[in-house]
Amino acid sequence: TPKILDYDVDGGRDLDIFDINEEAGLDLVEGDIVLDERQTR
Amino acid sequence: NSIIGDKYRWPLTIPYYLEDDLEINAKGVTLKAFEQYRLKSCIDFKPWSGEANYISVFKGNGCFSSVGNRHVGKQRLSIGANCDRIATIEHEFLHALGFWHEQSRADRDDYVRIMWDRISEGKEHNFNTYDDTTSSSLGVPYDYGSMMHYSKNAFRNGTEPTIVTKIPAFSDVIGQRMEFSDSDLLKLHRLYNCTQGSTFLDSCDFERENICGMIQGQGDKADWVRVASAAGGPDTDYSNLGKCTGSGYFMHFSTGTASTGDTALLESRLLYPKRGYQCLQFFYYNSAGANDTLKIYVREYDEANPSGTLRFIQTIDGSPQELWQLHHVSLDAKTKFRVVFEGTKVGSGPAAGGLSLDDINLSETTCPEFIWRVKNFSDVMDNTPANTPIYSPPFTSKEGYTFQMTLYPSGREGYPGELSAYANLVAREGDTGQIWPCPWKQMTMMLMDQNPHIQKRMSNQRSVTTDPNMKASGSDQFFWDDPRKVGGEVTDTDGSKYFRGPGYGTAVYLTHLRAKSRDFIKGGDAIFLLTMEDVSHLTESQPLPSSPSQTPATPDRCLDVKCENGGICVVDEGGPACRCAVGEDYWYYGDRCQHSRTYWDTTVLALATSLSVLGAMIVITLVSVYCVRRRYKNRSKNHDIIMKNIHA
Repeated sequence: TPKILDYDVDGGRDLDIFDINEEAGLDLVEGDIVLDERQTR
Repeated sequence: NSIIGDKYRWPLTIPYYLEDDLEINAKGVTLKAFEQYRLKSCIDFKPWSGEANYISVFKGNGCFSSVGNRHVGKQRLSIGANCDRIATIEHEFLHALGFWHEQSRADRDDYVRIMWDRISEGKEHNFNTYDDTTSSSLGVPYDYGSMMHYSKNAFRNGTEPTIVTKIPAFSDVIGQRMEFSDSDLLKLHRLYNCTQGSTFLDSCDFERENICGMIQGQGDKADWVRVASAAGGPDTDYSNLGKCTGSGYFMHFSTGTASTGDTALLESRLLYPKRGYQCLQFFYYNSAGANDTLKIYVREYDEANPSGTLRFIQTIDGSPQELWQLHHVSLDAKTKFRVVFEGTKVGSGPAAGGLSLDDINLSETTCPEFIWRVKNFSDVMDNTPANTPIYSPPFTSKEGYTFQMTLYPSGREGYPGELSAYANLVAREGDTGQIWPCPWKQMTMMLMDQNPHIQKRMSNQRSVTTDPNMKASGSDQFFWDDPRKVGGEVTDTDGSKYFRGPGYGTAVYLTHLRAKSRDFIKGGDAIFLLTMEDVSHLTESQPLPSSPSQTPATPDRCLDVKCENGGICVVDEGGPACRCAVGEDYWYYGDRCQHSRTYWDTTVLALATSLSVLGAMIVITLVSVYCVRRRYKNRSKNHDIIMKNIHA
């Protein structure tokens, strides 16, 4: 048995792009799209 | 679906800059994503060397991108924590190339039902669609398998899905984050007028009689023959495994009927390399004698040798087995060439049998280093108890580090229906020469989609990188230290002993449902392709453009241009132009971003304008009424006179 425990890179959760961004507090268009100045107006 | 407008397109070779804050694993995976674009499309990437517009990949707080080329000079694309998956990076780059999500297509409602009452409050805007004046689906049917599609639970407020597919079978297909689907690639090809993958050279499954332009070599005494089965084996090809009557062919050199010493040459069509290195991949069935051989050559052409010169590459070690075996051969052709398969009957062997080839792929990529084949994989998935691992053999990399893959076929505890996968470092008692903790080695675990055509594969892969400074949680020990120190001793199936370090990976590598889809399991077997690459060079900053010839025009032309209020100067259509800063409720504008405006200003302005117009209208109305009344008053006076005259 390894002395150090195995490590889950994503905390054992199947995080989709939108979950990651939501957890990060982002509220982007369609979840992961950044608008520029022209589009924002 | 794509944003309409040529101005949003990038050149076919996109300049990129990997910022220093990116995680090393993310940098490595980004480069792997670029390789997939090169293999499967005409999109290429090059380090930024001063071009006016480029993509800056950085570690932001999440995974995000803009849609299309915004012509802002440095266009940012974030690969934050947990975004370092190849499909996620490919997804964000598809945005940057000009694609929105699949379910925002104008015809979305024909294919999926959005369950509005299950969407988290305030998140409804994520399910907007774009009409077909703004976006184009490029003549490609709705694609449930697109890597640009939301998954069924996106933005849900409870436990029920927010997207219900009208064809129920696709319910768990949407949201795949494995690889480009065929439709993703078709749209990419149409948007950028691609005709060929830039590193792809050839693929052949021998289903067509022209055998992909391959030829029988000159000067040999026997031939390779296109067959559907061979005496002595195999009984079927590998592409279709005999599932379709009238199809399923492969090339066979019958050593059973050949004479000792006979050779048979099978040569590919002429190929034109660009990179100078190639990976040849093929399936090989050996039912010949133990001494019969298959050798790989390249026939290279140049001005001095217009007829070509044969150069030996390697002999294939595939002892006779009743199995289609996967092989990789690294080539280094730099001029026009052919790949040559040479079968030789060396000694007496079985009266039937021979050498067989199928599903050949040649691309200008590096070959995977190690193959781990798990036989009867469906049974293994179905019958292995939960939380029970199986281990690949230990593999030793070029730098002398040994590693292996741990796979939980029924998932780790608490993850039923999943494949869980971890990478472990390995060391043997007498190992020397390694540096510990292991510095910056990227281990990639790929479950191969065994589609015959390399460009159509949607393999599933995850990479992890050894950070020598990483501490184990709740411990002072380094996670990637010598397995003899931080690992445990294990006994291999052959009785040998070694030390296995802790595992680093994911409990949710792939669902059983997906693992049973496509060609992940073929002939009952799954094939894992494993690599360990040194990525220590990625700890250095990417060089900035420096030499005068490389220096971008942007700084020179922008030298005398000062953009105010945080604006930046970029070269747009040959001249300097300020790109102004914009906030949530304000923005700057003007040639030098010297003016500012807020949404409040806009509202006040709009209100003032409306009131002014209203006021003006009231004044005009009053004046009009006054004038009309006065005119009628005069007229009625005149009538009175006439009336009086008439009566008189």
